[in-house]
Amino acid sequence: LTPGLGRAQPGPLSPQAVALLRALGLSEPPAPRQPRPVPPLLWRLFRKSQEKLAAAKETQEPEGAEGPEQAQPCHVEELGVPGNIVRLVPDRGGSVQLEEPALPPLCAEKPLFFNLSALAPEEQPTLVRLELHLGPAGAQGPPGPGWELSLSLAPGPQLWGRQAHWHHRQLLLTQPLPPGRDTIHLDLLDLGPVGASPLPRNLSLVLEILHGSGGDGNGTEAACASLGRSLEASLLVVTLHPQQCRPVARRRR
Amino acid sequence: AVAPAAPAPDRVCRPHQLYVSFRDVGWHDWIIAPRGFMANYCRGSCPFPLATQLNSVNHAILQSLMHSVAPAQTPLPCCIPIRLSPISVLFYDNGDNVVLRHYEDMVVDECGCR
Repeated sequence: LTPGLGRAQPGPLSPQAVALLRALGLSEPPAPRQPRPVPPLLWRLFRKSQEKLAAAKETQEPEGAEGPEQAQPCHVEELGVPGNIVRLVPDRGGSVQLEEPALPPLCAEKPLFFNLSALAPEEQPTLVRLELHLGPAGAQGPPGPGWELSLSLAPGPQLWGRQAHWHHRQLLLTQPLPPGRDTIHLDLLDLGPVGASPLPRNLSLVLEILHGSGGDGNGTEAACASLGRSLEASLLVVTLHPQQCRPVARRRR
Repeated sequence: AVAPAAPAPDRVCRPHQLYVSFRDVGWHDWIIAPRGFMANYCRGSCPFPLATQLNSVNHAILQSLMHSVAPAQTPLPCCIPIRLSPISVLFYDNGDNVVLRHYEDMVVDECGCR
């Protein structure tokens, strides 16, 4: 192939490159700012898809012959949902250190911004999971009981910072922080606007971590300090592109 | 009454493999895996009587037979993909997201006369 197919040389894309990108559902070659480490989950899903493809080729039966059911072409088995596009969207909100209590019993208040503009309008979300990673455990180890998470829809950017009052937020969920775990998954599909298809192009949330130590301010401060962790967030989004996934053909009986 | 001579075996309908490396096309900085893709294609003819062995279905066999009798009126059947495989690609998109995408019917595994 001539090097002009991709962007090996400056200048407009060749028609072949445009056609191949379109087949891949893209309008132009992405230009990542800096390569990020590939999340282990996506490596695992990719390897599993390669194994499934190899196994499907080995057990290929002649066309139309009776045989075991075909593997679902557009189904993410490990996550148990239909879909043919899996994205891990990084959080663009500021980082927050958990040992600096915001306002007892509030230990931390973290803005979460997710840019979902890469999703095409016709993509149907089948999983939207907020993944929270608490940084390396301090001497105290994973958090114990008595912690709570609260997740709200943030006000629009024009209100954030100047007039953002808590009543501008729409509470999506509150739940105890599972004791002893460093990674927390919150399924957001069907919560507020996240359940709607298409998803909003920008998703702004506020995560609050509270410690209920019986109203004892000092207890809360100590508890916040004991947490001593950083908090990182990302959004796992699985979507199904109906035009790119044909239903599995039923076998002739 | 005599069947025409069969073409050389490498000229009959079959899949031809073609591997394209993403590095060759300059996309290796945003495609994480795999390193390339199979752009296989079908090529070759479907003559009579070979069409009976080339994954052909009945109408193609009849068409190759009629071509052998009246080539000007009936063209030979076409050599096309009859079995395809999907691929999955792991890449960075413009939003710095890491994306795993599944594409149906991307690799030609088998060809036949139709």
